[in-house]
Parts: sequence; structure tokens; C-alpha cells
Amino acid sequence: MNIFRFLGDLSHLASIFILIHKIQTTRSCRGISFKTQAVYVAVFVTRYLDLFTTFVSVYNTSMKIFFIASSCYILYLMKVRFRPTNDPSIDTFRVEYLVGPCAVLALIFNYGYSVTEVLWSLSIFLESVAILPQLFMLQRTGEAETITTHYLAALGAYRALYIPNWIYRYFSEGYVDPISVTAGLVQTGLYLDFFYVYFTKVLQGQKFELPA
Amino acid sequence: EEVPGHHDEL
Repeated sequence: MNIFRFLGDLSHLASIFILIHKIQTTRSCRGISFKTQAVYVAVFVTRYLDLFTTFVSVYNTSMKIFFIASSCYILYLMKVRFRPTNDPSIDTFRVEYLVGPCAVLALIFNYGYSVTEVLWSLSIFLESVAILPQLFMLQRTGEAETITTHYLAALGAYRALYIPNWIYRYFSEGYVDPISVTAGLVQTGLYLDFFYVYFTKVLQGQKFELPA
Repeated sequence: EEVPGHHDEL
């Protein structure tokens, strides 16, 4: 563990709390892509199958359980508790275009041909593009509630902070995980446009609005 | 037993 990864994990944790807080205080999941959230459930469930086989630390195990549980809870909030506020008609990104290619990539690039390793690889690739339905929705509506942008910024910062973690691990342990690094770079890259608007508008106190 | 790197990252 190093400071970058720890801050990344905290940022990830914060993003989930911000999202749940937004849904509960506004009593609405308006502006949140159900598809992105559903993909996250798939990401966490497929990645953390190692909960049954590998024990790393209490920290590691609790975080994994928290990410699975909280992502399922968010789906519950969206599909049951605040269902009327969820508008599928603007959440139109075709998720199958993400899952298909990621499944192919996972079959080609993995660290061993076992069910858990291929699913782990799939989860890494899927996570890197999971935000696309959400960003697509943002693009379509052209604006977002400020709290939603804080959620996205924290979520984007999580993988961005893993990049210095990987550099650090390379120099301190000689450890390289090419699958995670490649996917992590792609994932962070997808946020660059968003980060630009977030830093130049939202953090200056303006509303998040995309140019028409 | 050594834990492979990708199991300790989240």
C-alpha cells in the first residue's frame, strides 16, 4: 500500500457516499445513468470473486465487500426506492457495445486461463468504460447538478490516483500489471473532458453546462 | 504464500 493508492481508494469511497447522499437528499436519481451503475455491480462482483480464495488484509476485504454492497444498494435506490425519478429514455447508451468487446479482450489478455482470472480481466476492461453511459447522458442533457459532478470527479480521481501508485510500485517493488495500467490510462483518459469543465466551471462556482 | 499483485489492488 502506498499513499497514492490509499488516496485513490478514499476517493472511490467518497464518490459512492456522495452519490448515495445525492440520491437520498434530493430523493431523486435524476441525472444518474442506471446502466453505468449496473455495469459497476458487474465489475465489482466479477473482480472480487477472490474474496473466496485470497485473503490480503482486513482493509482489502472490507473495501471489497463495501463496493459490492454499496453498488447493489444504489441499484435498489434507482430501481425500487426512487424508481419514478429514473428516466430510462435518456439513458440510451448501448451497454452491449461495451460488454462484448471487453469480453473478447478479457479472453485474449489475462493472467491465466481460469474462470476467476478471465473474469478479473473482464472487470478491469469493463470498469475502464463503465462511465461511458453516464458521460453520454451528460452530453445529451448538456448539464448536471453540482453534486453529480462532485461524484464524477471523485470517481475519476480514483483511477487517476492509481497511475502514480503503479509508477511507485514499479520503482519500489519492480511490480507491473500491464492490464490494469492500460485500462487505467484509458479510464482516466475518458474523464479528461469532464475534468476540464469541472475545474474551469464547477470549482469556480458555476453550473456544469456544456457548450451548446 | 505470496499474494499476486492484482489481488491487493481494488
